Amino acid sequence: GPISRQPEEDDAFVESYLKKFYNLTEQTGTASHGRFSQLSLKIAEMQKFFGLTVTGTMDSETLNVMKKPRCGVPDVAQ
Amino acid sequence: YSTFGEGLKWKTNELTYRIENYTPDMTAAEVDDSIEKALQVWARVTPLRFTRIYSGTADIMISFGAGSHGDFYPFDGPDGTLAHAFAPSAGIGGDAHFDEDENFTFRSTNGYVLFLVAAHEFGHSLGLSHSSDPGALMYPMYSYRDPNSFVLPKDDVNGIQSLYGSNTNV
Repeated sequence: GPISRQPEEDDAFVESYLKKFYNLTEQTGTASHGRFSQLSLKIAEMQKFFGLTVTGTMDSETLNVMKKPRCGVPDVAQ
Repeated sequence: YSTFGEGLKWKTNELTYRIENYTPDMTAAEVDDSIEKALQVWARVTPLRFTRIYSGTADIMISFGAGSHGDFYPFDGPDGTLAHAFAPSAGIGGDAHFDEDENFTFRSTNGYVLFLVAAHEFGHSLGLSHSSDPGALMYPMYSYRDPNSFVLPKDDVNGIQSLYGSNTNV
């Protein structure tokens, strides 16, 4: 059967969301674990803001919150 | 509640607003009414007063647009981001933009109630950032409330009064 593209689409969505609302920045020549660490920190920041369980990793509850209709102004200062 | 930076706010309590264009989702009268009531949400609890102008540049310029719409923050099609607004300052500061790809409504739950979205955005126009209180108007997520019985939540009242003080006329 066809291979689902959903996980890849979700990854791109999550990155875009965190860039837009939590000031996730592009990787600038640091080791890949540095990027992972920043992504994890931003996920944790978002989870804390919305009162979710803070794990720093994506789960369905966090993704559902990200997909809700919202205001386009960032949640953290840029 | 939270505010932008070091209590960024307007230096005057007399602000102007202008509706630059309309959404086809609602009648012009419904848009006018929604916008005016959304501003009054904030005027009711502060010394702020809003005057509508029909030409020139207002402190709060209000417009509907889809996708890229003249700033560096393009909208994203239906759902997702509904609108955005800019903190108080000259130029684009204070302006509120609404995503034309949404279905805005006057009172119906079948779409996004413009009054609620606008009241939230005008909070940004006046200097409030997002609140992490899920009951606050300045919470980033849209949730339906009956516009006819809407009362500004305490968290938002505290936030706006921390910037402008209370309404001394009531």
